[in-house]
Amino acid sequence: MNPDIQRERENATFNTDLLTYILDGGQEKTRRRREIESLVISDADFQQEDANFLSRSERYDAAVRKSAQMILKLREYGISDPEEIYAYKNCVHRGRPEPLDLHLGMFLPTLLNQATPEQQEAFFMPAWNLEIIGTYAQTEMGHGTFIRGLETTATYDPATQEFVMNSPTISSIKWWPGGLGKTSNHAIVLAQLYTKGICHGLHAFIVPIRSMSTHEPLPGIEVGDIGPKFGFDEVDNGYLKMDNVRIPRMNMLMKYAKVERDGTYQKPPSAKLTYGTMVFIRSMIVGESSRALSKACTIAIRYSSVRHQSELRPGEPEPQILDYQTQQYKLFPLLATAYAFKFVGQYMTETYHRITGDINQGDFSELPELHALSAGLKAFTTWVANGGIEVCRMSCGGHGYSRCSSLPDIYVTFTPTCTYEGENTVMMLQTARYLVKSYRQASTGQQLSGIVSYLNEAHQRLQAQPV
Amino acid sequence: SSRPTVVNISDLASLVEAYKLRAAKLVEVAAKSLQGELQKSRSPEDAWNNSSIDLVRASDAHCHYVVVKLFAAKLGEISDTGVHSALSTLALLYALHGVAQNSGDFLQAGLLTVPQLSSVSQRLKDILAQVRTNAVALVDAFDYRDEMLNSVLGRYDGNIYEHMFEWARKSPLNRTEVHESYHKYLKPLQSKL
Repeated sequence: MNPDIQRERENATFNTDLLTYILDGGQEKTRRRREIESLVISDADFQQEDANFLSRSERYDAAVRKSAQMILKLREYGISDPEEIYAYKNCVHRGRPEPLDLHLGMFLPTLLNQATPEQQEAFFMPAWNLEIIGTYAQTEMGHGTFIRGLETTATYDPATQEFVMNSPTISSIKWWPGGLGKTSNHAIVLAQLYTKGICHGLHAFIVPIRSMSTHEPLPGIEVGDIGPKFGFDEVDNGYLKMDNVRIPRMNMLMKYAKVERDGTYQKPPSAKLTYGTMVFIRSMIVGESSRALSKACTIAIRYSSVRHQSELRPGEPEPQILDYQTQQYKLFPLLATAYAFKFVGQYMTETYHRITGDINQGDFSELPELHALSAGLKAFTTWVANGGIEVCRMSCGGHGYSRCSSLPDIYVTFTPTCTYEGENTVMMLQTARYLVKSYRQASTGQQLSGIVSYLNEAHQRLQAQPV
Repeated sequence: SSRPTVVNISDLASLVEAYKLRAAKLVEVAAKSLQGELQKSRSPEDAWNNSSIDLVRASDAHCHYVVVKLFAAKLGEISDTGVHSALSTLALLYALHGVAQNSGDFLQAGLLTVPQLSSVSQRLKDILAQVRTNAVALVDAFDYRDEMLNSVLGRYDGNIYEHMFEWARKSPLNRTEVHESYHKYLKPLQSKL
């Protein structure tokens, strides 16, 4: 043990394990997480060559190999709790994204939330058993956050009771979805639904894209990897171009909206149904902000406690760089921020689970506020964490540029959170829409509830006071 | 005019209150900016676009208030005095640092006086010194195993130099002492010059 870091630990004024339990949500959760980590780290199948020394193709290959092993072992150990699956997967891939992320994190949950019982019967088990490997194809080359602008079409043909899936323009080519390029053989495709000549907006369709026996692309399908990008080296982010591909009527996810055999369209009960998935994912991203920033702080602060540099007082030995006030001013507010975001992530997850219960009872009343809050917090925390990781990296001098520090990887893997699942500025404007609406209600004397209720109180206080 | 709220910069609850009023103020500014644009008989969409900077600032302040509020609330759940003290220091640091970074908002909203800003700055420095004692323990509490952190600089044992040298030696470029490009390109070049 380096003597400097040893001394730091001896000087601590609190029991770190007790704080770890708080961060994990209890001592039992800490024990279980550590147990799962040991299970993976001691497993010879998951010993890994240093990914920094592999080509992109080798990294993808290694990631697929480990994912395949992971699925088998999760079954073997009977690990089925979502949080534990997440912990296991996170450990297998050392926190990096992997080719099956969208299959596990989007395709399966969407089948559960938006497929009819018959559709679940047909698709869920094959997907659970990886016969169907799915992804979620929403973003197009020319359209991202503004999803009403998506151009992909699904036109219902009552004569054959099929949907014709088409990419009408170059900008409509599905672009970016993880696992789309080489891994998946199905995709849940978001497309504008046309039936009886009328456009009914975005709906979800299960589109087979590769043969389930040969894995070759199916007729009318052009699919592939979009090439190297910022981070995500193990993920085959892909493109998908559909040339009038026909799929059965049963492949439109119809738990809510429906298209009858003759093409008659039935609207979904509420436009807010998709909010739930977005709130869940954005709550997860808030937790990701804390995780990435806490890793960067761990690296920068430990390094700053063992690195000696320059001369604080003439004639004295080089001090630890953590003794410089400027280094403290860079790192300690970020350390505080990592803790703050951890607690926000815990709050958002608890709130989401609480409100999901209400949603299942048909009570959507709190969903708009949670939707607005999760959008804003996703933007707020990712912007701050993004900048903070870079400060941590540059606090490590030259070694912060080495891949062995892991800081470049943490940065390139985290920074896309500022853009995906809703570009941050758009997210902030979504929150603003809710705030302005609440402000106007407060101005008319309406009593607000929830986390914006302060606008009532402040509104009274901010009014001109009689002298 | 609104009564100035006297913020006690050493009291977290008082700082949460200040963040709340800052957010309220910025929401009010954005709403009035929007109203002003609408009165210029602009379409709602144009009015919205021409107020979007204020709108984003209002949301940012709202989220900042939520984060500070939740951090303060979490402290109430912590019973161990050592942990509570360490986290309280961090929470105060987070709140004061945010005030220092956004001092214009707090001054504009009448929530802080200029003399108080110097006190905020001094208080921040005092707190940095307090955090210094526990900095390594606070990151240890995140409990990242070396295999998960995957960082030579962030190793738990702090022995970075030995492991950095070992890591570099494994770089593929070092598989041979002399890289094949020497024989293919440099050697022929030298013989031609």
